[in-house]
Amino acid sequence: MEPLMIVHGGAWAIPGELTERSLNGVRRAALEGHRVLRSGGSAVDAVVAAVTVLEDDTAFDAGHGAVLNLKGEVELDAIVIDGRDLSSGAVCAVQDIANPVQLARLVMDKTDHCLLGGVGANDFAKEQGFERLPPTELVTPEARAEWEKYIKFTTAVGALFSARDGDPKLTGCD
Amino acid sequence: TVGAVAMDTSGNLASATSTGGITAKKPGRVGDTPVIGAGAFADNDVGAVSSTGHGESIMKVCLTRRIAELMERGLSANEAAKTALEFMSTRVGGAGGVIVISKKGEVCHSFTTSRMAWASVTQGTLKSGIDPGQEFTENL
Repeated sequence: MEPLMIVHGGAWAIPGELTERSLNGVRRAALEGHRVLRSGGSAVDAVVAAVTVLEDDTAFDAGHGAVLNLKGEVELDAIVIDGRDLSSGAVCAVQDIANPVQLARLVMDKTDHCLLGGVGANDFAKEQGFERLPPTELVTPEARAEWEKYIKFTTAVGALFSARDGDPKLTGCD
Repeated sequence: TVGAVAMDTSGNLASATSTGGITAKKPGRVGDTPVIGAGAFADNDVGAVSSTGHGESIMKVCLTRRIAELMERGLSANEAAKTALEFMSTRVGGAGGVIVISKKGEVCHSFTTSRMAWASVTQGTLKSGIDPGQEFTENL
């Protein structure tokens, strides 16, 4: 059968200055996933490879481009699902690793569980030999600036409001 | 949030999604991404989906499972994606986007936010876009 691949880089009010970086990033990810498929890799291999490319690209809110929580920290979530038998693996609120999608795959392949969270996910990453990055490694200048903008704005108006795009109808998009 | 959906040469489907969440979210808040049937779904008998957007809304309507269910009922991948996103918008008020491959090999994307970056490779063609209705095409 002809292999098929599609990727996304997030749905939100993407600012104009991110347009080319976003398009180039999703194209590279789709091509990498398709390369894996054409070389005989499985659908699971392909989606993990494609998402890894996107996690390594600071244009996207995942891995190296992740946004910051209220405390100014990165917390990452990821999932992988295999359509052959509905097996799946996921991690949530994991910190200081570059590629949570690869950790999610190991949850699927090496445990009897579907989801590991927080400290447990971090411990599992350590068990599996994932490199623990310095806490600042995944924090981009853009993420820090956006976080600071949010903190200043909420301090000024005393209300929750995402600084992400300024439009309440579009706020809160992961 | 980022995601990928694939069909391999054996016809097997898979999906994956990954996110850093929302700027200044409450520590410990987890959205749809790691939740089966919300952030992703895949079943060789139906299709595979990855989602992005307002996590709480996506979880409330089990967006990716809903799309699979609509395809099970006979809707095309595109119809199912649009119907489920519209349901989410009207029922719980959230916006988002999805990518889908059906078991029949239909490949589609749909979004209700102002923009979503996407790219696909099918039959030797790389397609991509970011604005509604936009599609760049490149023969590989």
